[in-house]
Amino acid sequence: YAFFPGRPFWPANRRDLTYGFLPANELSDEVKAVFTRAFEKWSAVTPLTFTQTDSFFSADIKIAFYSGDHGDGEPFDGVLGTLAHAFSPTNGRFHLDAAENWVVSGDVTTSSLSSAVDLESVAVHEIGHLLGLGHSSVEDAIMFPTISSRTRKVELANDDIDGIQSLYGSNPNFNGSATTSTTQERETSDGEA
Amino acid sequence: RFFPNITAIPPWPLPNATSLAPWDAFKKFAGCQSGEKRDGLSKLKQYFNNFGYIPNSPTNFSDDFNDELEKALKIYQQNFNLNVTGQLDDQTLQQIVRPRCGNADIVNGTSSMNSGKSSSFHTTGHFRTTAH
Repeated sequence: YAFFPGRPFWPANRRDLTYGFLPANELSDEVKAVFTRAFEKWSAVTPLTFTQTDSFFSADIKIAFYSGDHGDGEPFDGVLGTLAHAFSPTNGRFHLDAAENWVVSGDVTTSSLSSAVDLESVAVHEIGHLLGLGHSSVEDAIMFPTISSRTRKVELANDDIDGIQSLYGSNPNFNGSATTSTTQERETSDGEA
Repeated sequence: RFFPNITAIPPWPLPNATSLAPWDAFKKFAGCQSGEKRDGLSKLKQYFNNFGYIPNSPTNFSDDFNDELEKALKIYQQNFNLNVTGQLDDQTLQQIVRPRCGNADIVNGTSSMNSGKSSSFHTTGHFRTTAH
């Protein structure tokens, strides 16, 4: 695991974080629930808590879907390629490429669409950035930079847990090891468009 | 486009087979060797610049497979646990075109991955700093 340069993290007085969704995206509750599940992966292993708020502009973490150029100097590029990006603590911005074919439930690995992307998998990765983790070379880690289409990868690996806990400590209810999931990363194709 | 579940994916308007993902064009560089000049290599260098492997250039990137590109490839291959050849082999290209997070692997000259953990890695030149 690794951190951003300077090892930024959320200070001790900001460990109960709020997250909000760009109103213009008009996301359904089902889509919002995907992010709730993604945040829970990290709150389960740290003392951090995450609460949804309706006031987007005062939220600690601001989640928004954009297409192409959206004003932060890192334009999105359409279907596949770059899927999303997130800023280091305590910036809190989390952007996803609105052009992707996001799947919010069901088994994405059986999708008929070769460019189907599992929203929760990408959300868990980007939340790692929001909390201060950089990319990892450990391939089964959530913080590994790439994910093929039609692939689901939502369980934190030990590399992820070690990294985040060295920033924030552990959750008292955490039993101390990564969830071993045989279905962690199943892919049926290699992201062929 | 959100698909609530797999069965909800409509048969239309599936992208037709010819609509390529942004980086699929890089596959044509398979077997490209150091010292060659290939149309479009500048876009691959831009890719590596976006993810921190090649520093910003005051001028546009060229289509030459130069030392800078070879070095970037070696660091990339190290980061992604590939054979460190410095060449555009199939294994490397397959990884390059894979969908990914837009955050850089190398930020302000510091690699957060494998190559940042070996002392041999250091970068020169000016890096664009972003708020990530």
